[in-house]
Amino acid sequence: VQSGPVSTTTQAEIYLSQFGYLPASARNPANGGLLDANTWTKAVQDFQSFAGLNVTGELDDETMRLMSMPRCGVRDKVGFGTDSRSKR
Amino acid sequence: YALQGSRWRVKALTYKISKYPKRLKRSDVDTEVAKAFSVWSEYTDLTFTPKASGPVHIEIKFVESEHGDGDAFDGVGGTLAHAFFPVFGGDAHFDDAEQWTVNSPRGTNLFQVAAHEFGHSLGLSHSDVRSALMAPFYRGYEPVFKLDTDDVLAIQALYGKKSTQNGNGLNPTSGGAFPRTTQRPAFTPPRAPRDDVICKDPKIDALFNSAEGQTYAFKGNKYYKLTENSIAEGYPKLIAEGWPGLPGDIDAAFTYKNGKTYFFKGTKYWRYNGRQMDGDYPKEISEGFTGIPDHLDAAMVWGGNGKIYFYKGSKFWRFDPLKRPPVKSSYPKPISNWEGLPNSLDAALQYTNGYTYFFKGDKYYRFNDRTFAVDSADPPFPRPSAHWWFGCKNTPSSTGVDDHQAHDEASEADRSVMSNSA
Repeated sequence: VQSGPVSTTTQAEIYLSQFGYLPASARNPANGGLLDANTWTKAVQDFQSFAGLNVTGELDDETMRLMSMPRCGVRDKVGFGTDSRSKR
Repeated sequence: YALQGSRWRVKALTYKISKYPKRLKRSDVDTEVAKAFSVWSEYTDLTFTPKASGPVHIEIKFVESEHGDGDAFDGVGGTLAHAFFPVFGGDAHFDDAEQWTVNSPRGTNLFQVAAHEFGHSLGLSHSDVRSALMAPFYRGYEPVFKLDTDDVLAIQALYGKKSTQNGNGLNPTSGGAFPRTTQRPAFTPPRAPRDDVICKDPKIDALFNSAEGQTYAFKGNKYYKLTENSIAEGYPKLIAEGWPGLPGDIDAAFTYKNGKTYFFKGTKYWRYNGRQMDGDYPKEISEGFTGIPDHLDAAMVWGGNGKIYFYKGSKFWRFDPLKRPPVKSSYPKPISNWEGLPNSLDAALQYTNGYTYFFKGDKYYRFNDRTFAVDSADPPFPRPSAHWWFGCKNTPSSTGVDDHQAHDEASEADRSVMSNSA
């Protein structure tokens, strides 16, 4: 569980997996799991889109600033969350 | 907004605070929690009763770190609280490492966070509308709290509109919601005998709810105001008189959250504020609705997520005006994704009572947003629009099913679906 500001790719990775933008396996960067570039970019884009930021796919300052904001611990209803829709 | 998929079957809910925070007075916590619940009861018939002991629907705890649910809190900042959806019990947990405050710009405002968490306890997921209470980020202390329209629509989608609510809550721009005027229109036999062109040929061009809560059907150069199970007296009327400047033979129409109604025909669209054209129209669809094709079949704002859906032929497009681009590259998608719906629809009506209705030819389909499929019912869908929507005399309610029995079973089916939840 992460607390505090998000300022590195690893912290962002944990954040994105914690809130449903990346699969849970990405939550533990120590497990050696590698993310392909597309998955990572898509996760950042999904977060930016959900949060109303410019959708660049880049982990820019604005994105990390929003990731650092205090927030609710419930997953956002996207991507890999257990509540995500299987069919739309 | 986004609905998680479960809700409470009852509207009289109970709660208890089983563990109070370290740094706040109990009476303050009681007050703020009650106030947070009232955010949701203001717009619905939900009631929340505190209990000191015994089983309750929603249990509230202020805890730190690992606290038994496998989702440990993280100390000051970061995650402030979390709550479980109805299907998972509805409990709300607050990180007691936070500095919870009341009516103060310092620390973290308990009322705001509690109101958000109780939204989860009632079945709401996070919204991507930034101004919504159900947006996931804490925005800091807001001395004047106002529930966003997005939140009102969300909670009313699950629990309906407050039965005693007056008209001032209906303005989408002022934290209101669209009224539920299109509650299943015809579970009682049609009363008003009609002898009109719509009964002989029930195919319609467009159907939409106005911001004031009326439902209108457009056909040719005329429009019909719908009542709960028929057509209002004095209709049809001329579209040109009801919406000055608007032509007949409209392709599609919807009213958006901003309370404005959009009409589409051919390559053009018109925007109206009530019955008044809202500026210089028509404009090209390709300009105002980038990514959406001309010559549409149908359009609606889907209650499932508040986004605009357009239908044409065998395809549909999702349009989100807040996004760039407003139509994702993955669209169009096949209408067959909407299980049970045919291609080449005529009209679609925004969900208001838990269902979305689609019209094609002389029939309509009731779409269940929770199962994401056309409902199974007796009599089955599609059903004849003339009987069920327009109150036409001497038109069939179904094929080969006794009318009286059909009405009873349809009513029963609807009730069970509405209460089919957690």
